Amino acid sequence: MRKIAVINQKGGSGKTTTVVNTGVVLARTGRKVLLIDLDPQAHTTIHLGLEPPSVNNSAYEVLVGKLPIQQALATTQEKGLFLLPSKIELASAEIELVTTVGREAVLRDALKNLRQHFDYIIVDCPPSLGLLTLNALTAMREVLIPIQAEFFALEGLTKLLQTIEIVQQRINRDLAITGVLITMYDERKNICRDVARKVKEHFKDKVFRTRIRENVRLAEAPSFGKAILDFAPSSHGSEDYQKLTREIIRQEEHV
Amino acid sequence: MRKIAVINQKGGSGKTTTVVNTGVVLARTGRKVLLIDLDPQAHTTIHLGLEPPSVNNSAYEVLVGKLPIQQALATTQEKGLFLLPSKIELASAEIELVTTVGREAVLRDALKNLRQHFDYIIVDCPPSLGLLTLNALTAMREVLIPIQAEFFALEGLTKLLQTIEIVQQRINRDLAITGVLITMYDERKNICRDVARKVKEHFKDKVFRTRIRENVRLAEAPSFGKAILDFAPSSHGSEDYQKLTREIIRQEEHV
Ligand SMILES: Nc1ncnc2c1ncn2[C@@H]1O[C@H](COP(=O)(O)OP(=O)(O)OP(=O)(O)O)[C@@H](O)[C@H]1O
Ligand SMILES: Nc1ncnc2c1ncn2[C@@H]1O[C@H](COP(=O)(O)OP(=O)(O)OP(=O)(O)O)[C@@H](O)[C@H]1O
Ligand SMILES: [Mg+2]
Ligand SMILES: [Mg+2]
Repeated sequence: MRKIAVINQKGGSGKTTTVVNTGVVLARTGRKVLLIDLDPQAHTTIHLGLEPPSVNNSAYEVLVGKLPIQQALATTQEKGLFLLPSKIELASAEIELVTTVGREAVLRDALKNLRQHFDYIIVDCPPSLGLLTLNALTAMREVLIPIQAEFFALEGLTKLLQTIEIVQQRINRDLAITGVLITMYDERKNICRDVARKVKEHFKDKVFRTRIRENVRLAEAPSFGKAILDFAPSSHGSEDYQKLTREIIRQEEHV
Repeated sequence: MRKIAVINQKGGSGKTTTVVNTGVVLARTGRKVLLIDLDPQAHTTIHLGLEPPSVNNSAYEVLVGKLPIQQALATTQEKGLFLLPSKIELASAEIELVTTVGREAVLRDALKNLRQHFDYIIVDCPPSLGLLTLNALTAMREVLIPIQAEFFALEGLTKLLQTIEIVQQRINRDLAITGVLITMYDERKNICRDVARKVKEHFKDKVFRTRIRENVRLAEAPSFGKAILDFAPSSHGSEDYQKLTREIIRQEEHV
């Protein structure tokens, strides 16, 4: 079972878009996939066509110990794709858990109660390095970092890498960065080529060969509650996420 | 003196770009302007060509009471434009201030020690609704909300408006939303027109007539440490921020 946390505290770097579209493509290949929405904004939940206010059981009830995870799982329109949904109350879990012993490991322990087998668990993280993100880093084994090809994107990376390092040393020795993904890439813009070059220099072979191109269909798909594969199957966005998922699958042999 | 907080907890909505470019245009009209970088990412500081690590005195020292604000002010390449710079240590001010009595009013009190007169004070806020943003909402009288013309941009607004309302009721009766700005707008994309229409329906006459168009020069300017007026004076970005600033100046008679 692969367990991947999609993280970048910089807002708008393409985390939710990556989680939803990679999840759907993986499910289309017949793999069993669980997506976990750990963002109180609930964007993965919305992107998959669910309404957070109408969600009863969510990641919030699971993290504060009110409900075993199995009972909070929701099915999606995609066969083989399940979701642990989110809602705005999840923001208060960060405060409620502050005094809990081993507060970073609450999600890891909750996942032990899963009753069904998944080939992939993928977590969408909020744009911060708080307790919710630390729970993802403790529960998962792999980190996928989406980076928008814009100037400020490189600024925040040091803090992200420091946080991952501390978690590796103190809490989760198995954790490793297995992929860095360039998103919203436009070949015609100097700034995009600049940033992509710097990311490649820094992360070397961890950078996916696939770059997700800037594509308006990817920005439209969430408002229709659909993944790009369904919303615009022949778009660049759909091509790129299928290509990326093939790279992720090829990693199965050696991660 | 106008005091404006530029706020939106959604990352990448155009806060820093708006603060820097509006500040520079205002200074060009002969007004005395103070920009305050309240984001530990220090993007306004970087965008104005300063290096945070080499900054000794910053917003951090001012907020934790180590230094009067006057001594932390930095000059910029622009005559009449001053900056209270930021650095990564500012992130720990949020933690250090948690037990301070009246912790939301620390910036408001620090500003009382300003020794010079400014026509405008504009604060760049971090992408969150934590203590730093609350300090901006307590110290300022006006709120300018940049909204990126993308689907998820509307999702987070409720929480932002709730936070502004609580501050108005409990701490700062004078606070008012005086402008909502559509950023990264592309007339050719349905999603942009949709979002702009919804924002107009919701905020009515608070929405600036000027929309900041998607313009790659605005994305490049920060990497050169320059405002758009200097980096690409005849670009759409430069035109739009000049037009926006004219609207902001016209508000002077009635805010
Ligand atoms: N390749 C792309 N081309 C065009 N638009 C994109 C692309 N990828 C994502 N978007 C859009 O950009 C916005 C930000 O993307 P997304 O929500 O995936 O980022 P995020 O990192 O999850 O944001 P947050 O930090 O707020 O959770 C969304 O409106 C999304 O639809
Ligand atoms: N109109 C525009 N057209 C193209 N790019 C833009 C535009 N406005 C801002 N940008 C770019 O988009 C990115 C996000 O903008 P900016 O940094 O101003 O947002 P922010 O709200 O301050 O982000 P954060 O929440 O991280 O502080 C930056 O790389 C910026 O250069
Ligand atoms: Mg997201
Ligand atoms: Mg900013």
